[in-house]
Amino acid sequence: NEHTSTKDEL
Amino acid sequence: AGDISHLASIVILLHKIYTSHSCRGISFKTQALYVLVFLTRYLDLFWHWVSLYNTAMKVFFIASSVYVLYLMKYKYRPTHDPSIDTFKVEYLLGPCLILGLIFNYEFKFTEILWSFSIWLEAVAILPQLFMLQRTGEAEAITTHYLAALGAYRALYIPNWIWRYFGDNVVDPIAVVAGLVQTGLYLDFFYVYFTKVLQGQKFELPA
Repeated sequence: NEHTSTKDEL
Repeated sequence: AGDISHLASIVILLHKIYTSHSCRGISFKTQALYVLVFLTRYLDLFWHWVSLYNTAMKVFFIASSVYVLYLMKYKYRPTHDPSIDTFKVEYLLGPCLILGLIFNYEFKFTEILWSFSIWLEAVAILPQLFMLQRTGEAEAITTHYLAALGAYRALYIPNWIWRYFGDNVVDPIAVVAGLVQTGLYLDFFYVYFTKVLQGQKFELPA
């Protein structure tokens, strides 16, 4: 799994 | 569902202020922290387009949180009692800044601010819960507001699990902070479900 920031969330 | 719950919480808060002509029972400090949370997280409105939905929600959260502050500070100022809203926000801002500096996805200003906003959101409710504990009781409408606000991040959790397995994407910062945020509400939820939803008054044991 890729660790990333979910910037499409609020 | 999480976003709708968040949206509902703000509508309930505004409804409470309008109908009672009062912000009694609402922590100004918590509301001010939310303004800071939204301003630091949604800076990317200026360069990162996701969708019309995403942009509209961001603008709404910034605008409504600033508007609530205005209502508390000016329009209904006499109904706000600072002497019971005494949580020291410095104890939240400092540690959240440090967490933002340590845990981020890239060591740059906007990413640190984003991480700071995630951690700050997790604990921004503490002045409000502290105030609730001091007064020991709350109006039903205020508890509905808090329940919707607390449910919002909890409802993100199944979505994160879904994305972990479905999209192979995980955001450890948001997940850990979201679990902390939800955890802070557990005591409140217990009283809310066992008292308010059974038709009783929200009262904490002495």
